Amino acid sequence: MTSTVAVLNQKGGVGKTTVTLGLASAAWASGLRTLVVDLDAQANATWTLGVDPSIENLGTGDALISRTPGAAADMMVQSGWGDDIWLLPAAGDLTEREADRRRPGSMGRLRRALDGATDDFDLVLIDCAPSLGMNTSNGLGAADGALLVVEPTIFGLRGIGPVLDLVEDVWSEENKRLDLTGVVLNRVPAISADARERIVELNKMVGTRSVWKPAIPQRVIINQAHGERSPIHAFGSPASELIEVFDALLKKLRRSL
Amino acid sequence: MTSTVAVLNQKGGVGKTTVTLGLASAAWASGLRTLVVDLDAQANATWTLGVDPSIENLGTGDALISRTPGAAADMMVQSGWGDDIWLLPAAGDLTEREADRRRPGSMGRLRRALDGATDDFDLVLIDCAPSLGMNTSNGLGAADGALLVVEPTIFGLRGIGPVLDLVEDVWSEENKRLDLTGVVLNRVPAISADARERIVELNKMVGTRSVWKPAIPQRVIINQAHGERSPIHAFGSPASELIEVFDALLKKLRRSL
Ligand SMILES: Nc1ncnc2c1ncn2[C@@H]1O[C@H](COP(=O)(O)OP(=O)(O)OP(=O)(O)O)[C@@H](O)[C@H]1O
Ligand SMILES: Nc1ncnc2c1ncn2[C@@H]1O[C@H](COP(=O)(O)OP(=O)(O)OP(=O)(O)O)[C@@H](O)[C@H]1O
Ligand SMILES: [Mg+2]
Ligand SMILES: [Mg+2]
Repeated sequence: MTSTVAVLNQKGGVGKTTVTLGLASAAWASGLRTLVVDLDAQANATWTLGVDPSIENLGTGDALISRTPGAAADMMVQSGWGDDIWLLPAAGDLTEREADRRRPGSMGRLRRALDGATDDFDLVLIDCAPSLGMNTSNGLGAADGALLVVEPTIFGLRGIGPVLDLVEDVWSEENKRLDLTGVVLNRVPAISADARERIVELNKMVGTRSVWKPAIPQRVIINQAHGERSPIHAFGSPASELIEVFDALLKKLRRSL
Repeated sequence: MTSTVAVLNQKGGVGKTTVTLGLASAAWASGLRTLVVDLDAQANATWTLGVDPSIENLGTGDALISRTPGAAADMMVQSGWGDDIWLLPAAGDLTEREADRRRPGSMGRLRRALDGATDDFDLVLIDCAPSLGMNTSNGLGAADGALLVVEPTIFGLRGIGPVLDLVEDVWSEENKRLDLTGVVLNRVPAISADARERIVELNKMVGTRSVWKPAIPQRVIINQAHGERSPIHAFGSPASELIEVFDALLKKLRRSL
C-alpha cells in the first residue's frame, strides 16, 4: 500500500525540503522503500540525495509533459543514501512547466506519469517549490495527502490561507483522495515569546489536532547534514533529538494515510 | 537622484522581505523619501507596511499590464509607517503575471509603469518573490542594481548561480543600467561552524568586495517587528544591534548606486 504525500507551502524557506529529507531519513533508517519526487527547479532534495543536477537527467519536468502513464518509471534513480531510497530528480524545464496554462486535466499530469510506477514503494514524498502554481498543483494532484510545513512567525501564518485554498481547488477539480494530512512546525526557536504566540494562533487557525507534535526545533546540525548530503539519521547521537522528532513524525504520517 | 534596487533570491525564506523592510526602516529613520514595490503575491511587505491586501487595491500586478508610462503613480499609497514611506502594493493577478510569456519588452513593463512616477523618491526598494520568473525579471528590469540576500547554508549557496544568470539575462536583454550591487548575509546564527564555512565559500564565489558587512544576525525581535507592522527602528534599544546593522547597510547601498 503506497502512501503519497505532497510537502508544501508557498512561503519560502520554512523547511519543505528539510522535512521531506528528514522523513526520508527516518524511512531510510527503518527500511521503508521510499521515493522522493523533487518538484523544485532548485533541486535541493535531488542534490542532498546524492544526485548532481544535470541536463542529462530525466526528471519531474519531463514527467509533466510525458503523457504516457507510468513514464516516471524510467526516470527514477537510486539515491546516494541507499538501495531503498529512490529519487525522481528535479530535471527538465521545471521553471517552464510552472507557466503551463491551466486546462482540464493539467493538474493530473504528474499522477499519470507516476501511475503504476510507484507500486513497489511504501512511501512517496513530493517536495514542492515555494509557489502555488502548476507544478505544486500537480504535486497535490498526485498525492493522497498534503503536509503543510509552517514556521511560527507572522509571515508563516499569513501564508496558510492560500495553501488551504489550493488544496481545496485541487481536491474539487482533480483529486478526490486529497486531504490536508497535517501541519508540521519547523524552525521553532528555543526561546521566543513571539513564536509561542504564533503557535497558539496556528492551533486556533487549523485546530490543535491538525498541528502535529513534535515540532522541529531550529538546529544548525540540519545544515551540516544537508552539506554532507547525508540523512540526519546517519549522524547518531549529536542529532539524537532530531532523529527522535523525525521518527515520531514518520510514524504519525504512516498512521494518518 | 532616485536609486532603484531589486531585492532578490529564488531561494525561499532568506530574508528578501526582511531586508527590504529593514532598509525601508533605516530610510524612514533618516527621513529619506522611499517607495517600496511589492512584487510578491504573498504581500508580506505590503501587510507589514500597514496596508491590508484587498482586491480593491491597485498594485504591481496591475502595473505589469497597464501599458501606460507612469501608470504606477495612481496605484501607490502612503504606508502606515509615515509620510515619507510609500508603497506600490502587491495587488492584481500577480500569480497570473508570473506565467506571462517572455516576449520582446516583457521584462520592461514594470519599469515603464514606474517611469516618471518615482522622481520624488530618494530610494525605491523592490521586494521580489522566491522565483526567477517573469515578475522578478521585471523587478530587475526596473532596477539600477540588484541586492542578493543570502543565508549562509549549503542550500543558500546553491541558489546563487541561477540568480546571477538572471541578472545577466536581464542586463543583456532589457536593462543596461543593471548591476549586482551587493550580497547581503542574513539569518546568520550566533554559533555555527557550518555557517562560518559557507561564508568563506561565499566570499570565494562572488568576491569579498561583493559580500557586504555587516551581516544580519538571526534575532527573534525581527519577527516581533513584522508582527507589529512596525519599522525595526521604532523599537529603540532592544533592537539597537539590528538598527545599527540596517543603518550601515543603507549607507552602503546609497554609496553603491
Ligand atoms: N529546523 C531547522 N533548523 C535549522 N535549519 C533549518 C531547519 N529547517 C530548515 N533549515 C534550513 O533553513 C533553510 C531553508 O530550509 P529549506 O530549504 O528546507 O526550506 P524550503 O521550504 O524547502 O525552502 P524553499 O521555499 O526555498 O523550497 C535551509 O538552509 C535549511 O537547511
Ligand atoms: N535575521 C533574521 N532573524 C530572525 N528572523 C528572520 C531574520 N530574517 C528573516 N527572518 C524571518 O524568517 C522568515 C523568512 O524571512 P522573509 O519572509 O523576510 O524571507 P523572504 O526571502 O522574503 O521569503 P520568501 O522567499 O517567502 O519571500 C520570516 O518569518 C522572517 O521574519
Ligand atoms: Mg525547498
Ligand atoms: Mg518575501
